[in-house]
Amino acid sequence: MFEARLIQGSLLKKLVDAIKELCTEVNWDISNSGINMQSMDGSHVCLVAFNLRADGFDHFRCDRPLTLGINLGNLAKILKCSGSNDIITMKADDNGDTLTLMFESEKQDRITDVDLKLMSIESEHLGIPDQDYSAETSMPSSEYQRIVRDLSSIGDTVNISATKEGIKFSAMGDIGTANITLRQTSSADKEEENVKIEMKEPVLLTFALRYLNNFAKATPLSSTVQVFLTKDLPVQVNYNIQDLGYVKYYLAPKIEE
Amino acid sequence: VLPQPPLPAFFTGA
Repeated sequence: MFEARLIQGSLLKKLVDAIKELCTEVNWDISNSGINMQSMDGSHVCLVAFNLRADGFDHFRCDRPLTLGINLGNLAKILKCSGSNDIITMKADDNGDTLTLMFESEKQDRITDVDLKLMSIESEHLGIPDQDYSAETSMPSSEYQRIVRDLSSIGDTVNISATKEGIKFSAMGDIGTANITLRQTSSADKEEENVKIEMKEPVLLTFALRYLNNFAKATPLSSTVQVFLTKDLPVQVNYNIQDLGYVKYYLAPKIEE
Repeated sequence: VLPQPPLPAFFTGA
């Protein structure tokens, strides 16, 4: 038996909206420590992983580990039936073939319950080694969103370089070129509005903007985003979900043959 | 246009 009650139900809706375009059919691994998902996109170029900790829920019960095969598009359709202030409860039996979702209004005077059909999904699990990052940047998630959106009007790919000067995003296309450089800041009113750069070595990597733009769909989940760059390795774009967990995206760099 | 290698080329299977 699995049961999880999330007071801030809108977080679940935002999470599904943040990943559903990259991954359509995914396995959620449920254990008494929480809910985990890892899934590659259809082209096997990027990976999406999330963790929702059991202690982030108002109530969490999982008698034995379960794998729930979910069509995220269908789950998103169901979550559209929830109100933005609804409390969401998820339930599944150990050998069941449905996930029950219950939406309770704030005043608990309106209750919706929906059964989502589960599916059997074969999925590969990638082992991601602990990496020593060349550069780690933290910035407002709205800033990241704006950079990748703005550069998408210039080109399809972006060069990201981290140096002592800051972190520079460059795009080139038929209409011209654009560079956006962020410098470290410490003067913002709120800590999360600052740009922080920790650099061990200068690094330059090239990525497809289409994916980086897709990662920005997680912006409503967190006020900040961390971008980890490592020479010759996938970039990690990390959104921490306050008091609940995280969603992380990994994207393979484009490389010279 | 630079080629786009698949992710498993970077990460091993668990």
